[in-house]
Amino acid sequence: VLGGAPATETRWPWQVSVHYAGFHVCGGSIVDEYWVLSAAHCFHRDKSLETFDLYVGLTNLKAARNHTQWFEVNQVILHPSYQMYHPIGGDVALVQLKSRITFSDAVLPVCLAPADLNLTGLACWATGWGLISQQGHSSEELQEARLPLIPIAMCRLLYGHRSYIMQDMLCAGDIWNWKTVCEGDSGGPLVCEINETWLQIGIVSWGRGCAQPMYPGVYARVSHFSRWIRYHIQVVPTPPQPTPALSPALPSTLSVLVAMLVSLSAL
Amino acid sequence: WVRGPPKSPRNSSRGDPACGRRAVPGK
Repeated sequence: VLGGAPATETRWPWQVSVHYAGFHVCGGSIVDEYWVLSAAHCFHRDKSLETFDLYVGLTNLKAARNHTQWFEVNQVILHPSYQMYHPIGGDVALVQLKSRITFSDAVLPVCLAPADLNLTGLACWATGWGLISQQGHSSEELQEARLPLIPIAMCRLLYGHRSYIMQDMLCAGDIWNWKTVCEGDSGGPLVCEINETWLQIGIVSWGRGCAQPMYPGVYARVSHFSRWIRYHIQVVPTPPQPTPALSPALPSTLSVLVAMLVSLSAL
Repeated sequence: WVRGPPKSPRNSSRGDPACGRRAVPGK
């Protein structure tokens, strides 16, 4: 996040860090005890699912706290329009975890924006561990920035070509104060507060550079995908849980039994 | 092949928190 500030702990309890091969690569958000919402481009190009790790309850990438939890990926569902029209639009991924998230004050799900949400006048925030300067500096502390929403017509004008900004996208950025999202923030949430409830309206997706204020950040519009997201969360079975292992404990159990029998027979 | 256990119902008695609600400050 360019022009942001470090976030305090537990302020963004739905924030997820997606690691690949041990490094933070993307953001995400908790939408269910088994599901994380992120960007499709974070997971495409035949990346190995086994190499991903997801962290929740984290504000400093180098300092796990007692509420930090680590997860492996069970499966990733990319939105079909991303697979059809890549790289334009549909930049949404649903990530199913191998085990369930334990919710706490520091780890909570965010609400999905409904399809009929009126975005006018909302106070919205983006968060992430992406680059914090045009020179490529990054931050280990989660950054936050309050970003105004930019009407889609204005965003199309700024980008200069009508087809770049599609109906399943929205734009946000503070073009006067140079605040916007950047590389490494992808997949993270754009959230707005309504009646003391935080709704996710966007998923960080793309932009033309980060340091050119006339090109705001472009987000996948969550309300466009909310039915698809809810459907998969409801119908996809939870991952199979490992059964308790009997074999490693068996030899010691047997030896105890044998010892008991021997001692009984000696009486 | 195993499809996994059936999904538990939404808003079950395990007391899943409401979405989008931060913990009360000082809690």
